Amino acid sequence: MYPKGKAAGVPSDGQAREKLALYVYEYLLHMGAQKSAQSFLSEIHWEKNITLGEPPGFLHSWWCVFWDLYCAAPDRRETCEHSSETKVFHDY
Amino acid sequence: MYPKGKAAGVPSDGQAREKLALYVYEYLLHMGAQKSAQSFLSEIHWEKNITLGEPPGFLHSWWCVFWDLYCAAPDRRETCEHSSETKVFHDY
Amino acid sequence: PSEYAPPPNPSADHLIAANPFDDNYNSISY
Repeated sequence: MYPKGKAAGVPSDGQAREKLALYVYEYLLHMGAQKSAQSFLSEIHWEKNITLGEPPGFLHSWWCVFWDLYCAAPDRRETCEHSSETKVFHDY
Repeated sequence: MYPKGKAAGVPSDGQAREKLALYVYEYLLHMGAQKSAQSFLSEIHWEKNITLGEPPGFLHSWWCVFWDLYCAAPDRRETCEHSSETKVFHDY
Repeated sequence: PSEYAPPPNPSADHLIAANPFDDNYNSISY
């Protein structure tokens, strides 16, 4: 998507990294991996307060949509299971 | 994207959850959160042989593109920083 | 683990965190 190397200078990168850490923490807790979640915050020296979203959390929800779209792509749908909705989305 | 509740029955869901766990494990290690990564595997009862991808790993790379696209959406681009590439992508 | 947790027995004994958009992704042997 970006010319080689440009990805490093994307203005939203800093915010993206912080959001990803937040959603990974939320994911770990909603997966039942409490110890891993606490260890993650201390290993990345996270000090901010965190309010969780509803289970399973944003990362899990968006990843499942992404993966379903990935599997329904025309050159993958023969070998990957996918929902009818994403097949229609691609064909549309 | 899916009618309410349908998301649970998406055929690619099991594979999506497995892939996400694998990429989260990889992300934790590439972030230097070794203890968290090991704890995560044991809390989800995975005793598997795992080969990592190149740093920073697929989850981080995918997320930064996703977040940049999210920030460049017409109704968000005034308040969120984003790259010119993703603005063009949306407008196209 | 929660109902959303990944399956306890992944699809392979050896998992490779490869980029699924890499050309040779499907030929990577687990």
